[in-house]
Amino acid sequence: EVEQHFLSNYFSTS
Amino acid sequence: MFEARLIQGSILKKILDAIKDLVTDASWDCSPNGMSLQAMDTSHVSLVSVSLNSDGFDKYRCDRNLTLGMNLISLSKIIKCAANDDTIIIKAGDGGDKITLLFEAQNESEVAEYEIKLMNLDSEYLGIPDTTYNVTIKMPSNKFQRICRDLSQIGDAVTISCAKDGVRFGAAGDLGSGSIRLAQTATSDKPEDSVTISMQEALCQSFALKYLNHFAKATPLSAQVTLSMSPDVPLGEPLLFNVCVVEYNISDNDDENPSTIGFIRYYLAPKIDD
Repeated sequence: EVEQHFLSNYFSTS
Repeated sequence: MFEARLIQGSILKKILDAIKDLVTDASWDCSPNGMSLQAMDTSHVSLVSVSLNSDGFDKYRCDRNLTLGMNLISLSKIIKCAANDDTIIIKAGDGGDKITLLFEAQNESEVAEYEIKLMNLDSEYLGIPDTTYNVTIKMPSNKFQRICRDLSQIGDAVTISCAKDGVRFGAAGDLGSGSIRLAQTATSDKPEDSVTISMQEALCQSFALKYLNHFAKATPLSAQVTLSMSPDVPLGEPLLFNVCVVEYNISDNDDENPSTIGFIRYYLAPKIDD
């Protein structure tokens, strides 16, 4: 299983 | 009052096939400009964004902005009841707890009517910045689907290496390794078969094939797919530049004068290095 970054770390939450 | 009439109902079927295995519950945001949906997959690793312009519909009426939260598996089950050449009409009243779907047969002799219960979804909405990507690869969507599927036999991740003259997709695993190299094509009589690379600098990044295979389910929507990426940026720079965007334009199927009526974009970060 590939380990992935969470996208919520990349984009701002509005 | 909301009403949207799509003569090519098959477009909606294809959109749902492209997102339902990635996202279970999502909200359609309806405005006078059109319908859009944004949702993360359940593991919060990828994000899908769908947009359909109001002028892509044969008839479109949206008196005020509406959010239609629903279970996409349920919606997909009902949309499957429509024939491929049916016209699909979506109707919602103001403040209602359901939407109505009408499927009109081409000869207008048969109309099917279904209702779906709406849900109140408290979903996290991510602001996607308007970013310029250093590398853009346009290629036939069926080729991208085939490459992702084939390399899944070899490993869990694909490494995409891009240079000016071509792009290489590679995977390695316990059984061995495999790679596919595509050269940039010369101007072609068939633009749907072309491979076009636009880049500022060379790039090499790895992504989980599990997600790319999910994204490739949008293949029936568009003959071409666009991959947008940027090389790793130094520490301290915003991480967002590392995100890969896999984009499929949604076109109407007017053979003589096809026009883009929306898009599906998938966002995925590169895999974490071992």
